[in-house]
Parts: sequence; C-alpha cells; structure tokens
Amino acid sequence: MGGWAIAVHGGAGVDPNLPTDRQEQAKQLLTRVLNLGIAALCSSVSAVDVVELVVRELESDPLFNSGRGSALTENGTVEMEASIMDGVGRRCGAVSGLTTVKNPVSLARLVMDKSPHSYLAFSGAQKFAKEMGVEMVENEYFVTQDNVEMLKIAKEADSIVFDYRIPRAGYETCGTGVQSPIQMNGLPISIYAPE
Amino acid sequence: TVGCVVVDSQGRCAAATSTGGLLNKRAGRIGDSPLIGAGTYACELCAVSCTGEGEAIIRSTLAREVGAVMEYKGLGLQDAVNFVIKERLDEGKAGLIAVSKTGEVAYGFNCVGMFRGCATQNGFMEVGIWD
Repeated sequence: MGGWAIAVHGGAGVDPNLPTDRQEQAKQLLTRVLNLGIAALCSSVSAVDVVELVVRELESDPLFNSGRGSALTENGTVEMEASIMDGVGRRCGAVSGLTTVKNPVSLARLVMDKSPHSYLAFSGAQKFAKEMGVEMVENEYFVTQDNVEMLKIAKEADSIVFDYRIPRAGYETCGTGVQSPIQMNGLPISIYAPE
Repeated sequence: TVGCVVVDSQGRCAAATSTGGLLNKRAGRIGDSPLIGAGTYACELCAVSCTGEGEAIIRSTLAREVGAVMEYKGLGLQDAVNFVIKERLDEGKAGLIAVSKTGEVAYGFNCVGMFRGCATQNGFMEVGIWD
C-alpha cells in the first residue's frame, strides 16, 4: 500500500491580475486545510471523513466560492450545492439549491448515510436538512460585500467580469456590452463570470 | 468551488466538492459539483474533484473519465488526468485534483491558474496557483 495522500482545490480560472496579498491569503488557507487533513490522516481518520472535514473548513471560510463567500445568483442570493463520494462501495450523496444550510457538504454526507437516495435538491433538500437537525443560518450569512460588488459590476456591464479569456481589446469596452465570441451552453459567455 | 480528494493509509479513496456556482447565474441552475461522475467521483482506483466551467465538465463527465481511463486504458494517475484535461473538455476550461489508491496525487487544468494544494505520506507537500 502506498500510504495516504490528499489534495484540495479552491477553484480554477484565476484572474491573472489577482493582487499578491490575495494570492498569499489563498495559499495560507490551502496550507491550513491541508494540514488539517494531514493531521486527521495521521490519526487514522477514514478518507470519507477527512474529505468532509476539509470541505467544511473551506465552506466556512469566505475566501473561496462555497458556503460563506458563495457567488451570488442573478437575484443577489446564494444557492449552494455539494457532493461527496466514498470509493468503498461507490456510495455517494449530493445536494443542490441550498439557501440556509451552513455546511452543504455535511448534508450531502447525510443524504449518502441516512437517506435511500443519492441526490436531494431545493425544497426537498431544505426539508431533509431540518429533519436531520443540521445547522441552519440566514441566507445573508453567506453573502459577502465582495460578491455584492462583483454582482453589481456583472449586472452593470451586462457582460463579462474579470474574465481573462476576453481579448484585452474588448475588455475596456465590455461595458458597452461587447459580446465575447465564447459561448457556454449556447449562451454568450458574457453572462457568466468564471467560478 | 472547493474540493478535497483523499486516499487513507488503508487505500480507501474519497472525494467531496462544494460550490456557490457561477456569479450572476440563473436561479435554479445546477452545475457540475453535485453531479456524481461529472464534478465528483470516487471508486476503488481513485478519487477526483473538478472545478471550472460546469457545463463543460458535465458534458465530458470529467471526474469519471479519470477512473475510466485508468480502468480501461491502464493509464497511471497523472497520465489519466493529463489525458482527460487534454482530450475531453473540447473548448471548455476546467481543472481537477485526484488521488489514487496507491497513494499518488495529481492535478491538471487548462485555464489560467487553479488554487490547489497537495501532500503525500512520504513528505511531499505543494501549494500553488499558477502553472
């Protein structure tokens, strides 16, 4: 057996002009949660418990797009989703459309362990959360000022925001609704920002 | 989006992914993260967590592809990751992290940067953002 191994991520598609201090913040958070996972593995905690533990920590920190600090919908609200899978027996659990569950990954775990299903969404997932007694908070808990600003820019420009894929030339005029040639799912990429 | 993949000292693999989705998304939009086989997958051989353009990850069932090419083409973990990032995403932009039951760790991405960290029992540890 090759021993334990762990990897974490905080999202792909990074603004190439991300300020250095933000880069440092991200690296510190990644290091902190890695060490949390390593300590658990050294205490022989099982793989599925370690991934839940680490993702909970990432959800509770506002830096990345999950849990607190989630990206905002067109309505300025937060709608979260998560999944977990145990390679032993390929058991899995997933949730979508959560608005008040503090740690979505733990509800996904409960779907895997305590329900006959593998995926619950929106009102069904919220109802299951209440039945399971998981920690619930107001939707405002997940909203950060940074993301309110980001959504405002996205709406004003009605186009791409911080998307490095748009040719620099179009970037300055993106406020005039210059449509990027890139499509996603049949829609101009300009209505999305990268995760 | 955030994710974690782990293989423990008994060779058991697991994966978890969590997200708020896309900024300015339509209410009710579901991305790749909760879809087993797309944003998250784990089996006897490996565990995978993806991030990036959800629609591209869904269409390519990206996470399961890593396990599939390991199982059916006999690729090692990093080769499997490189293959699916290169061959399965079409024009989509995404990244993923993965571990194998033999204690390997790997990641790959075809966009500008990915926030990631990885460590193995033999002392290797890396935290990075750019290529």
